[in-house]
Parts: sequence; C-alpha cells; structure tokens
Amino acid sequence: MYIKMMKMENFKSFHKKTVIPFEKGFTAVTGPNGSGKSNISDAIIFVLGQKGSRALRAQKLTDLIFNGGANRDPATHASVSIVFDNKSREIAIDSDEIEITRTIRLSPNNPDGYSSNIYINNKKVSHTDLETILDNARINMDSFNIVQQGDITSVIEIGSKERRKIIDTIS
Amino acid sequence: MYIKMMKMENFKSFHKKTVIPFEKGFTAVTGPNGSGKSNISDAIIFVLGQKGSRALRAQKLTDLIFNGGANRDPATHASVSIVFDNKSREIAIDSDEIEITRTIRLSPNNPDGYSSNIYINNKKVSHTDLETILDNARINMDSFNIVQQGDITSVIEIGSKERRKIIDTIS
Amino acid sequence: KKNRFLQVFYEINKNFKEIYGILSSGGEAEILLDNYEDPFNGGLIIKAKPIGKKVQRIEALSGGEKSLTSLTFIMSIQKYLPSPFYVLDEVDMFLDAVSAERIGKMIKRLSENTQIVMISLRKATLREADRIYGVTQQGDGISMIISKDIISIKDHEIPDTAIGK
Amino acid sequence: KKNRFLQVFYEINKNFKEIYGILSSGGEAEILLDNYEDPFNGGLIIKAKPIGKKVQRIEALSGGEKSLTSLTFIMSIQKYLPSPFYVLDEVDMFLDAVSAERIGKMIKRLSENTQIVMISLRKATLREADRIYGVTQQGDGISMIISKDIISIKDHEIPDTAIGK
Ligand SMILES: Nc1ncnc2c1ncn2[C@@H]1O[C@H](COP(=O)(O)OP(=O)(O)OP(=O)(O)O)[C@@H](O)[C@H]1O
Ligand SMILES: Nc1ncnc2c1ncn2[C@@H]1O[C@H](COP(=O)(O)OP(=O)(O)OP(=O)(O)O)[C@@H](O)[C@H]1O
Ligand SMILES: [Mg+2]
Ligand SMILES: [Mg+2]
Repeated sequence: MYIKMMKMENFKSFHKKTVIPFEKGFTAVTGPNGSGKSNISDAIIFVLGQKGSRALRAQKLTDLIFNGGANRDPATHASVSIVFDNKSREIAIDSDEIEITRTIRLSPNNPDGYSSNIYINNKKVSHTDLETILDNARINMDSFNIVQQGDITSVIEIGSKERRKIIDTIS
Repeated sequence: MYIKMMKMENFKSFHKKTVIPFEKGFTAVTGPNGSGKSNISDAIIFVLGQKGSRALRAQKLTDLIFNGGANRDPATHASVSIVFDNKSREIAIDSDEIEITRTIRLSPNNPDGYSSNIYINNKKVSHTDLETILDNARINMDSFNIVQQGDITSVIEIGSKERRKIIDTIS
Repeated sequence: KKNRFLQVFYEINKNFKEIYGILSSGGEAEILLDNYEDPFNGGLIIKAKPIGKKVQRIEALSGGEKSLTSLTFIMSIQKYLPSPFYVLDEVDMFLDAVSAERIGKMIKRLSENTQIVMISLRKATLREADRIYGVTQQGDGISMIISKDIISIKDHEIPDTAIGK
Repeated sequence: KKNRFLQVFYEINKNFKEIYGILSSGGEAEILLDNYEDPFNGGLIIKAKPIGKKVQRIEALSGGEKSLTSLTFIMSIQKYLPSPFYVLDEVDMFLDAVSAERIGKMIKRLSENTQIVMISLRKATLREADRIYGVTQQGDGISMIISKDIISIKDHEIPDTAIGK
C-alpha cells in the first residue's frame, strides 16, 4: 500500500487545485521558508481525520481555508483528497484504489460555522467510520510515521509509558 | 562591558582546565554533534547563577561534574570562571576586571550531597548577592540575550503577558 | 498478549542496537522495560551511549544526539513492521553533515520497502532522494509545486537561493 | 512608570518594523499592546505579515518565519538597549539559505557595539563571524577547543566533516 496522489484545493496556501503525484520509494520536498512544505504534511494529517486544529497550526478548522493571500478574497471551502494504492487490500474495502476526501465549508449564514464532510470513493462516511477503517489498515499516526516540524526529539521527551504504548499498538 | 575570558574545569564534557578567550564583536562556535558547543553556553548560564539544573540538561547539579567519559574516573568537583571587562563599571564593584567563579564539589561522605560556592574576585559571596550584582548590571537572562538550542521560537510561543514583561525589565 | 508484546519488543530492540551502532559509528544503545513481568504497568526506557562517552540520561545528550536516537527508534519500528508511508518534516534539522548523510542513506535503504516523504533543506538528504518536489511562492501567498526537472536539479545541484544548506 | 514603559515600547516597535522589513525583504510587522491605558494589565502581541501574505496569527507562520520574527524581536530590543553580551545557540536552525545569510549579516552589524557569541553549523553564519572556535572530541568524551587557524578556515572554508551545512 502506498499513496498514489494527493489533491488540495484552497487548503492553506494551496489556492488552485494542486495535484501531487506520489510514487514508491524516497520523495524529498524542499523550498524556501514559508513556501508551503509543512502545509503539505498538514494536508495529509487533515485528510486522515485529525480532530483538533492545533496540530495543523490553526485556531479553528476554518483557518485551514485559503485566506486569499495578499491580493485575493478568501475562499469559502477547502478540500483535500488522497488516493491509496490498495491492491494489497490493507484497507478493508474491495477496491484497487481508495480515495479519501475531506472538505470544510463555511456556513453561508453563520460567520463562525462550518460543515466538514468525509468521503471514501465518493461515498459519504462518518468521522468514526474513517477512523475505524484507517486503524484497521494501520494507517494511524501513533507509531511516529508522521513527524511534524520540530517534533523529532519528542520520542525522547515523551513519558516512558507513552513510549511503551507505541510498541503496544504494533503488537 | 564584555566577556574577556571563560575557564572551565571538569564542567560537563570539559575535563582539563579549558580557557576560552572571548573578544568583542562576533564570535562563532561550531563543531560536530555532541562535541560540547551547548555545554559552553550551559557553563555561562551556570556561572551566572542559574538555579535549577533542568535548563542545564542535568537532573541534579552534580550531573554537571565531568563523568570521566568512556575511559576515566569521574571528577569530584567542577568549576567555571568568567572574567568581565568592567572599565565601564556596569558591575558596581570598583575593579577594571571582574572574575566570577562558581564551583560544585561532591561531599566526601554523602553520595548525593554537594557544596556549591560562588566567588567574585576571589571573595566568597552568597547566591543572592550574585543575583543582585548581576541584575543591577543588567546581566540577566530575561531579555532573551541567551537563547538555548531549540528555544528560538519560544519568543513567539510564550504568553503575551510574559512577553510584555520583557519590555518591563528594560524600562 | 504479554508474550506477543515481549516478542515484538525484543525484535525492535535488536533493530535498535544494530541501527544505532551504524548511525553513531560505534556507539551503543538499547531499549529497556521498567517491568518485564508486567510490561503494561511500566514504561519503555531508552539508553544511548555515543562512542567514547559514558551512559547518561538521554536528556543530557546534545540536540543532534537526541535526533539520531529518535530516528533510530522510528527506524527500528519501521524495520520490524513498516507503516505504509512516512512523512518526516525537517527531522534532519539538528544533525551535522556526517549524521545527515548517514540518515539520508539509511532512509534511502528503508524506502525500498516503504514509501517515505521527507521535507528537508539539507543537501545531504536531498541527494539521496529518488525525486524532489520544490515548493515555492511567487510573492502572492499562493504555493506552487515544481518537479525537479523544472528546477533543473537532475544532478541534485540544488540552487543556493532555495536551500543552500 | 507607565510613560517610561510606553516610550520604550514605541522605540522598540519602531526598530521591530524596520528590522522585519529588511529581514523579510518587504514584509510588515509590528508589536501591539492589549491595553495602552494600563499596559501592565495586558500582554504584548506580535503581528507579522510576510510579503505577499495576509496578516495571520503568528502560530500559523512556518518554522522559518517564526524564527525570523523571534530574531527580529530580540534584535529590536538589542538596538534600543544592548545587553552586554549575547549567546545564541543554533538560532539559525530553521532558516533557509537566504534568511540565514541576512541574519548573519545583521548579527555582524549589531556586533559592532555588542559582544555576540553564536553556536551554529551554518556556513552562512560562520562566514560573517570575526573569529570561529571549533569544538571537537577525540573519541574519549573530552571536549577540546581549537581556533580557526588550526582548523584552517582562514577563508571560512569549513571542512565538510565537521559542519558542511
Ligand atoms: N489559510 C491560509 N491561507 C493562506 N495562507 C496560509 C493559510 N494558512 C497558513 N498559510 C501560510 O502558509 C505559510 C506556512 O507554510 P508552511 O508552514 O508550509 O511553510 P514551510 O514551507 O514549511 O516553511 P519552513 O521552511 O519555514 O518550515 C505561512 O506563511 C502562512 O501564512
Ligand atoms: N557531566 C558530564 N561529563 C561528561 N560528558 C558530559 C557530561 N554532561 C554532558 N556530557 C556530554 O556532553 C555531550 C553534549 O554536549 P553538547 O550538548 O554541548 O553538544 P553540542 O556540541 O551542542 O552538539 P549538537 O550540535 O548536537 O547540539 C553529550 O554527549 C553528553 O554525554
Ligand atoms: Mg515547515
Ligand atoms: Mg548543541
């Protein structure tokens, strides 16, 4: 199983529909400060169901919607899709490709309100369903397979019991 | 006022008596991981009266004593001296040079015990006296003049009231 | 359940010792349990002894040494049971050139059976990658992605203005 | 007391705006008080707008942008009332090559009236220094310090094995 592709539309600093093909092996991402590299890892965490907004450096989920930059109006909704190669059926759905999409849309009437939806292969699912499916496929963020900027020494700094729990989830 | 020189003996990874001359202007310190660069900044913080040991990456102050490395016995005491050029009399002592020395010595009888002493120009002073003298000379660590490894973004991350207090101490 | 845990633990510990020996060029490290009789009531301890040094609390290690130890732990787990993919954001930040190069080569080896995405500004890391995506903005706050062909780094000659580390 | 505070605040804010404009090549930033009538009952807020972007909470900024903003704040204070010395440990860690170089040059300028010691692995920083001390160990856990003449970096040609960033 691996990520084949990711699509972002109006997610943080990614305004137009941006498609990133991913391949097996070792892909590096680089560029100047503030260009959007960590925003890509935020997009992955977001589409895989991250609940709080703080890990995404946002105060509320609507902060994730493209704010227009210096010259444009803010967008009204953001969406991230990730496509997995599932030939090995690690995700318990009978399909060679699995596309997970998560959207967040401002409520037209309520300035603080928003709606957030999740789709797997275009079928709407609950947040809990997504969590279950990903947990069973061992696509979770508990074994330090996703390490955010500045967090590399946290393996050392977390408590010894929390560290042991990482091994629990593997066994 | 500026630092003219620092001496370390058996402080962390500095075993022999190490003398570092400092001059005005911009001095850079470099070298491989684990070579002892941050230990130098720990020595400065230590000799200027740092109370807790955690900021020095030590569980107790006696952890600061050279532990022998792979091949030797641990030392029994550590000392750091710093010499300031005081022609501008920023330190309220009538001397062109001010030498501050701080030592930590294992108690011969009590395995966890130690004694810690502070000297200014070879005259023993209390910890509180040192603090007062340094505060009056504005040699303190409150205005982010000493930034430890990994802490550079903490100016951003501390609370807004704590940040305002930095300005309080300057005015 | 406990036996399964201990079996996994010993396997990961074996990887941990081996990988640390390579990355630290002769240092020694291991992971230990607080309680082997009842693992779930205790924690997991990391001991690391860089070459020429005495074993110490890992909090006393330098920034680079801590990063290396963390990465060793992550890779020890990956070697036992790879996650489908890894996304690592500037994990080479503290490393000197020697360590960054060793980590880069080891990530390349591990990526032969796992998809690894690394965000990095370090030439030592970028040099080992199978492909490089450049992220940039044109002064309007909008991110764009360019592939390595466009930023002409076929020979991994990374332009100094973008990274230059 | 309050007037003294406000006077210092405005002076530092003036420095903050000017230094940020230079370091971010055209960005805008300022510091604000929660409460100008009663400053001691409120906090100090930092607003930073990199070029081409909208003003946002500083928590949303990237790692490099946060470092640049932090360093700007420290330098704004230094410009108003220098501490006798500065000891900065790897504050250039997150910066790309362009920012590291600008910070290096600005540190050099500020060091003309304040003693600044910087621990760094970055060539952009080391290049600007008046002198460089190399710290190393010989496999026995004991640190030694060598001056730049001994490690032959008269032209700041730093050997790749030691730093190479
Ligand atoms: N909703 C949003 N709309 C537009 N831009 C945003 C939004 N949220 C965050 N940003 C911008 O994204 C930028 C941060 O991007 P990111 O953290 O990905 O940078 P980076 O490439 O990782 O940089 P560094 O090398 O410094 O870590 C910030 O400048 C921020 O202003
Ligand atoms: N009491 C002690 N006796 C001997 N060695 C010690 C003692 N305390 C700490 N050390 C050693 O000092 C080393 C850390 O040094 P330091 O943090 O100065 O490295 P550094 O040069 O800053 O490296 P980095 O570039 O990774 O930040 C550790 O390897 C640690 O084992
Ligand atoms: Mg980043
Ligand atoms: Mg260090």
